[in-house]
Amino acid sequence: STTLLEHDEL
Amino acid sequence: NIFRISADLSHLASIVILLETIRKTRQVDGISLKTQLLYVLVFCTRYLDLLTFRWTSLYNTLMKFFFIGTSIYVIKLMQECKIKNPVAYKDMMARDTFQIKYLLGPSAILAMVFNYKFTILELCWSFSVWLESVAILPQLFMLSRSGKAGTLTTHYIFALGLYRALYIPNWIWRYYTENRFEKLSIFTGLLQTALYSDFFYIYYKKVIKGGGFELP
Repeated sequence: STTLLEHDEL
Repeated sequence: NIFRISADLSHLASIVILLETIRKTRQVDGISLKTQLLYVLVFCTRYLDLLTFRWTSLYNTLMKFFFIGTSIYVIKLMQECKIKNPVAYKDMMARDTFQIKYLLGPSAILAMVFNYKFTILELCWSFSVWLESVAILPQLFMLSRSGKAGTLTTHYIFALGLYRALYIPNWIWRYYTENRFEKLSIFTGLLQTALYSDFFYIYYKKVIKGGGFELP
């Protein structure tokens, strides 16, 4: 994806 | 997914084992203060997004607070040992000789070069993943120098290594199910797991197959 990645990992 | 949950549980287990080790022995034998300080820095720089209040889930938020909290608590416990058992503490400090500037400097440079966006939050996030990938080195260095480690200490390092190793199948899973490919996490995760590979092998040979833990 081109949008900013959400850091949903720990 | 199952890999992600297992990884996070393994990470939780590693911290429980570490706290148990310090609580049980009442001293800091075999634990690297430098590695623990690096983890405080890793969690504090990675979870800055807590301040933006754009929370992904309750699980995520609770875990972030848990990791920041426990990493600081470990430092506090280690400092208590300094008063209660100064001889053992001094002995630990004398063996905890890895130069962390060689980890902090390169991590900062790599974060400037490799990041998703040149913002404070993203730079800190990138710095934290680079730093985490190498944060275990003072601990492994200490272990290899002394050649011996308590069983609990080795379980701690194993659980901690397993956590990032389990993130790898999680990333493969997410690539196929969500078409998600976070290259920085994946690269640093692979690097982190690679650093543990030697340790994993010795752990398998000595701890699983019986016998004490001794490094060459």
